[in-house]
Parts: sequence; C-alpha cells; structure tokens
Amino acid sequence: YVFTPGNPKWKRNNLTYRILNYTPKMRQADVDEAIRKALSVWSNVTPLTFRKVEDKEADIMISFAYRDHQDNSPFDGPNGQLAHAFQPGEGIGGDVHLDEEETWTKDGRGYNLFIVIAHELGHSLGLSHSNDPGALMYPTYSYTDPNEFLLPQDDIDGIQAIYGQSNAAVQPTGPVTPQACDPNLTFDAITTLRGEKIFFKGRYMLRKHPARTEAELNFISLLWPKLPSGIQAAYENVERDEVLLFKEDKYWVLRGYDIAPGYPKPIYHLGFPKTVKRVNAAYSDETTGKTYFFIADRYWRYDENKKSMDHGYPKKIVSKFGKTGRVDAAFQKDGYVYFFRGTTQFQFDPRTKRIVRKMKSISWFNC
Amino acid sequence: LPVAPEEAEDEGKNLQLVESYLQNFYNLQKDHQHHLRNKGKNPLAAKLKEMQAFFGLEVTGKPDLETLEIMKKPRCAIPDIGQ
Repeated sequence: YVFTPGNPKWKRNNLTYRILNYTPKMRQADVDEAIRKALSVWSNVTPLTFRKVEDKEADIMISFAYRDHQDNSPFDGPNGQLAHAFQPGEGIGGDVHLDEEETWTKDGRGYNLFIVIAHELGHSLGLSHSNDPGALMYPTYSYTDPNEFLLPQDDIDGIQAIYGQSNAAVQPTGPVTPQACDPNLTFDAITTLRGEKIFFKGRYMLRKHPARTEAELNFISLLWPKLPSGIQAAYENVERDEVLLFKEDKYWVLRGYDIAPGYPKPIYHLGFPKTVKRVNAAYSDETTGKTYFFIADRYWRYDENKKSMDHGYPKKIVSKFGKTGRVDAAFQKDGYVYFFRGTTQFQFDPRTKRIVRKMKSISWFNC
Repeated sequence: LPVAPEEAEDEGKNLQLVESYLQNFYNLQKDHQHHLRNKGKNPLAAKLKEMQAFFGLEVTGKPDLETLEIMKKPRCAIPDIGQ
C-alpha cells in the first residue's frame, strides 16, 4: 500500500458524505446502496464513521461528472479513466467524481459502482495506489461480486496505518494475494486446461502455460465473472474439451474457455448421494475414461462414457492411492497423477500404484 | 522490410497511447519539442520503466505487448506516482 504524498488524513473520525447527483443508468436506491456499502468497507476496519447529509457541504461530496467538469482533470468518455477522488482536506478535498459516460451497474456488467467507489474512497481517506494486484487500491479495474467482496489485507494494513484499528473486539482480516513462490502457498483446486495448468486459490487463479517460465496471476472473475471464488475441485475431460469446476454442492462446466449455459447444477446429477456436501479434489484419467472424486478420506469413481458413478464406491483413498490420505487438489499429466496436500505434492504412478516422488506444491512455478 | 502502412499507423497509435498514459499517470511532462531534447536523456523511456516496475512487468523501457495491454485496461484516473 502507499500513502498519498504528504500523508494527508482527516483530523477527526466522524466524517460526513453527500450524494450530489445520480446516474440515469442505475436505480437511485441501488446507487445509495452501492455508496453505503463502499463506505462500510472502510468504516468496518477503522474507527471512521460516515454520516449522510442532504443539503449542506459534506467532507466527501460524491457526484457523476462529464468530460471537463472544472477541476482541471477532465474525464475521457467511455472506458479508460473511470473516476477520480481528492485527498483529505477542505473544499474539494475528499470529493469523489465518477465519469458519467461509463456503464455503471450493480453487477458484473460494465463497471460495478460499488467496487469503483470503494477504491476512490481509499483516495478520499489518504491512500494512493498499491502495486499489489489483489489490492482494492490497485489502479486497474477488476470485478468482484459485491456479495463476496472482502477488503484485502494490503488495504486494511494501509488504512489502519493512517487511522488505527477498528473498535471491534476481533480485528477483521482480509485475503492476501498469493505469491507463486511463497513456500507456504497451498491450493484449493488444480486442473489442466488445453495444455495449461490452472491453480485455484481464493478469488485468484495462477495460470501456468508450458511455454512460459512465469505463472500468470489473475482474478477468476477476469475470465469467468459468473464463477464464484473459492473453487474447491476441478478436472479436465480432454476428449470433450470440458473442465468441470466444483464448489460446495454445485458444479459448473467450461466448454473451451466459456462457462456452458444452464450451470451451476447440483453435484447429485453426477450420481453422488445426498450425504456428500462437497468435493475436495478430482482428476480424470484420459486413457480409461474414469474420473476420480476425492471427498474426505474416500474416493468415488465416475465413468465418463456411461456418465454414471461406478458401483462399489466410495472406497478408502489409502486402498488405491497409498498414504496420500486427504487430498486438497489433483491433476493428471503425462500418465502420472499429482496429489496436493497443503504445501506438499505427491507424484503417483497409477500403473505401479506407488508414489514415485514428493515435492513442494509450488514446484511447477520455476521458483 | 518496409513497414506496412497499417503497421506504421498502429505504431503511431501505440506511441500516442503510451505518451498520454505516462502523462496522465506518471507525470511525464508534455514536452512538445521532442527534437530539441538533449541527447542521451529519454524521459519517456525512464517513465515507462517506472510504470513497468510499478506493475511488476519486465522493465525494458520499451512499449512491449504486456505493457500496452495494461495501458489499455480501464482504471482509476489518479496518478500512480505522486498526486
């Protein structure tokens, strides 16, 4: 995180805000809600409070503006520059200006008003841009479902360095951006995808392309705005050019790079009993057409051709896969199965039914 | 090979994108006498390196593909360096 040069900050904690005008692209109530929620992002982690005023000067004046709006920083029309805000201070200090020509929404279409205002309020409170790609104060726009939004730890650290911690008994914490070469990095799910490997972690994914040394960190929402964060299992059916992604008792299907319509569906459509509430890991064996689902200490086997669960399952994981035990994630590559448990990875040879190598989970990132 | 006209046009557009991006967000001075610039110093390349360092890109001082990709992304209008 970065403080604004000169370290400007508000001298008191109880601030006021006023909404000067509204965009015709959203219902007024939705704009009010987006702004209220954006303010709570910062008040939840500091002693700051924000009171709405209607008919007088407020510390933070929020307005939609068009092109040159007399503050020496004209907007540039649709896309490009979305909004700006002024550092703490009298008059224009703290004010937020939003480019009226953008497509403002309360969801994943166009630009989500809540996300943009929450970012701009960071400036109104004294923060500059962070170079942590997962931080709210990162300069470029990226969508997060407002219902899933959690203020990243980088932003919490920054704003608390200015105003101190919240008065809550338990200090809120936020998601930390994964670093590919962090030896403590663990994964929620891993799958192959048309020759690449996709490592899922929280709202992020690390894409490892065989021709590139570096893994590429992206938000899941960058490619698939409709997918939730926290994917728990995933596997590729190479023959059908599909990837199935699991979270809790639902699953989605990627056809190529696109989410297939009509999903999510209940995992029970695949033949799981209702006692199964989630899938921990999965991989599909291209040579046999069998897919293995790992849940707690057991596994199920699914026949991709018959599209049904094989009989006689579940079985104990140790009975076939040796001491890998509980599995966080798995994928198959060149005939071997790679099981991930915490920061450890096991290379398993299905032919000899033996673990042939043990590595760090981050071994694919050329650290 | 002679640069095809559309490529030359692209190059011109990209240079314009780079200049306005660095002026907007990295405090590149709007210097209209490029030709008078004293030898050796190239403020545009220096600012480009600052931007590449900020975004964790390879610091080349040249507008490569990844750099241009980031410059085309919608973003906050506040500068990344200084206010």
